[in-house]
Amino acid sequence: QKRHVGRRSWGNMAFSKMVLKWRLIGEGYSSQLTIQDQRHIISLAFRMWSEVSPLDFVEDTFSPLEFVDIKLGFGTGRHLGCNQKFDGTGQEFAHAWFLGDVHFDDDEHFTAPNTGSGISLLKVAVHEIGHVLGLPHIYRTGSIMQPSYLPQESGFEINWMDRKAIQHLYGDCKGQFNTVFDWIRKERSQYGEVVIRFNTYFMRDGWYWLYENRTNRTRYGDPVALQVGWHGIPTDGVDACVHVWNRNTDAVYFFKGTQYWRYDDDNDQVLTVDPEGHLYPRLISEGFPGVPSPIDTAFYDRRDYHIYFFKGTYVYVFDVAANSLAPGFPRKITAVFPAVTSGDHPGGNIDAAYFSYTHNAVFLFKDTQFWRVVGRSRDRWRRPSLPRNGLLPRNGLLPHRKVEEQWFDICNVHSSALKV
Amino acid sequence: EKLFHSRDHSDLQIPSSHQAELITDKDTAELFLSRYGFIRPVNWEELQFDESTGIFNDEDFPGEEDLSGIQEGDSSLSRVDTDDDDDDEDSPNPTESQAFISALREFQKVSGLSVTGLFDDATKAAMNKPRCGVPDKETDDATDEVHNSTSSALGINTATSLTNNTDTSEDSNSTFSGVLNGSRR
Repeated sequence: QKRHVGRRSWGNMAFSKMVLKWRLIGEGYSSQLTIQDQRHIISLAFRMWSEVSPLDFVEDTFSPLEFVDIKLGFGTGRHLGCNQKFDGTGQEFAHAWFLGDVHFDDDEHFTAPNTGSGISLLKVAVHEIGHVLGLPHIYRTGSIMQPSYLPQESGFEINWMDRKAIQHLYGDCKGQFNTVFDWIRKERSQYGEVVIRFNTYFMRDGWYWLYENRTNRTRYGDPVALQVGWHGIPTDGVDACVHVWNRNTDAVYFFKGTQYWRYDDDNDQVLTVDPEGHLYPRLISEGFPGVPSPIDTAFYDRRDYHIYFFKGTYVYVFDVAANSLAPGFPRKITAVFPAVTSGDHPGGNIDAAYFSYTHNAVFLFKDTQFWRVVGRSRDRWRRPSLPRNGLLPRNGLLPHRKVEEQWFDICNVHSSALKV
Repeated sequence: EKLFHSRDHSDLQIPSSHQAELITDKDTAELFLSRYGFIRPVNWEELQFDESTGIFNDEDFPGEEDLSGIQEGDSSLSRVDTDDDDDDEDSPNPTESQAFISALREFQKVSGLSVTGLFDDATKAAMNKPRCGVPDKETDDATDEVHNSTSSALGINTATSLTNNTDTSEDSNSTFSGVLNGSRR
């Protein structure tokens, strides 16, 4: 009956729940790939939609079939109780129903991703799942929803417009972040000279995304579990990451609860002991006297060589060189970072404080909103009346901006899909 | 199993009965255009289930006698019993050929082909490419509108407003030249 619920027109209706169950039905296994490969590839196809939408998908192999939202299966000719016969090898390779099931024509030569000839099961599955979620055929170069199959180019992904199409149906990806930071490192270019490079990371609970500012999206295949990319930091998430980088120091610290860790870039793991002989994890109160714990978040400002620790409605400015709180601190966040527009201020309990090298600005994140801190040079030059470190709303007209309007497609996936 | 002799199955022998019928002439082209809604929008959702099997459920999977159909492997393109099937094929009436030509032109347009209205080689090749079985144009029973499968149906705005952030910081005296490490899935 669910098939006939509501209007059935593409692009206007969608599932009303955000966690959807799927199953490759037992009598619908393909004869061409191992069952494990089939499930893995289909799981990856769901994960790819989950990476660009607020939807989560979970494979359900136990519930009674009527509780499974999306059923998938392979068949030939007349198949799986379906009224639409398949036509044999060539031409039609699959079909799908809105809010419903997906059928693959097992007379086609389906192959695993990037295995040369044959029809990529991954690409076909992503296309058909797009239909089930409510997307029609879309005639645009690069769209996965084009009706005809295009031989698989390596590294196939869901492009920008298809992302916007699915977000048009299900909304943007929103959510709080534990910390956001630019990880800076020295590398040697192909000419042997030392260059400074950075990458932007968003962390939430036990997983993280690398954000590619250049392409306005997260790295393909993210999020990844923390322990995969950052060895030794708490696997359930951190409160803050701070990179102290100046003439004398180059140290990355992760904070969680009352402790902190120092990260060893070269060996890509936390240090157990640092060059000064300190054992890790260390108490925050030892390494940063005067700073309370746990903290809400923190960032290091290269312009004044201070670490800004945020807790509740206070900010603790720590002078790294003096290894002590700067005089007069702690102070109210509203005093150090005053609102430019009256009342437009996060107040306290900041989720993340982030100095962005892309924007050359500091941002304060709270829930799904962010504020930009008045820059020392450009902003004050343009508008001298702006208070130092004032919190700018969105280009002065509307209140603070939504995070998903500046950093795009930072979407969760179901915990069961993290490993895919 | 499908017969093969090479280890990599590259010589997989697909029985001809399992070959989809090629689209070679006006009749098969007309079936194609009809199947995917170019002649008349297809009421796709109504076509999912064979009423005799009701809502598909692996507990009540169709009985043995229904499995015979799989052996047929018949690849008739007649997805939808178009009610205007008439047996005097050889004397197409002018409106029908007009409908065929405009359907052909529509298919050529959305497929990025030159819109000739002729069943030319390029069109024939495009029709024989592997494709999804979901119609390109279908009706919606609630409003009987034809829903074209184009992005306009989704009201999608083209993403032109985005600035293209580069990873080199804007601050002129900054020493950063942000380059992202290769991003792989």
